[in-house]
Amino acid sequence: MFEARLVQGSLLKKVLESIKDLVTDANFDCSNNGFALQAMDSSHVSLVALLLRSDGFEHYRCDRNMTMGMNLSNMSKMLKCAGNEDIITMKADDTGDVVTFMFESPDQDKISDFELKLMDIDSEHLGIPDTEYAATVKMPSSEFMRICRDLSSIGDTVTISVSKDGVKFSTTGDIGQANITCRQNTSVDKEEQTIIELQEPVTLTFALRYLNSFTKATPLAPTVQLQMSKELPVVVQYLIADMGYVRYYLAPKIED
Amino acid sequence: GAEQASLLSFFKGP
Repeated sequence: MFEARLVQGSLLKKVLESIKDLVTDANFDCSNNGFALQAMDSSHVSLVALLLRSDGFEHYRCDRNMTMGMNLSNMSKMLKCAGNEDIITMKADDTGDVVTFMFESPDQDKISDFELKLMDIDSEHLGIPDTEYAATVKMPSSEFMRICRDLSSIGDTVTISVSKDGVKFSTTGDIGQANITCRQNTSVDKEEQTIIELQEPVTLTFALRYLNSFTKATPLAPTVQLQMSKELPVVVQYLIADMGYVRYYLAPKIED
Repeated sequence: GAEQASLLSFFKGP
């Protein structure tokens, strides 16, 4: 038996919005640790890893480890039927052919339940090695979203260069080129800060299409963290307060 | 030009 109750149900709605453009079908892993997912996009260029820790739920029960395969577009259709103020409870029994989403309005005067059919999904669970990254950038998530969106109107790829002076985002396209530099800035409110931790300068190029998909997680966190090392996938992490994270990995473009 | 790398060349498969 699996049961997880989330008073701030809108969080689950936002989580789903942050992954459904990247992945069509995915296995959610339920354990005593929490509600987790690891899935790659169909072209194996990016990966999303989600963790909602069990202690972040108001009630959490997982009698044995379960994998629940869901079509994320269908899951999203159901979660969109929950109000933003609703409490959401997920339930599944051990036979595991359906998951039930129960929505309770804040006044408890409306209770809905939606039953989603589960599916068998072959998934490749990748081992992601622990890495010391050469550069870590923390910046406002809205700023990162704005930069990715703006640059994608000029070019298809972005070159991200981190040095002690700042982080530079550059693109080139048919109409011209663009460079945006964010300098380290620790003088403002914590959520507005840009912080650079640097072992050594690093420059990598990525497809903007994927980074734009990642920024669907912006409503989940005021800050985003980028971690980069030479010729390694970038890690783009959004921390979900008191619950866990949505973390994306994107393989770089590599010169022949 | 630059080639898109696959994640599978960085992370260990099942």
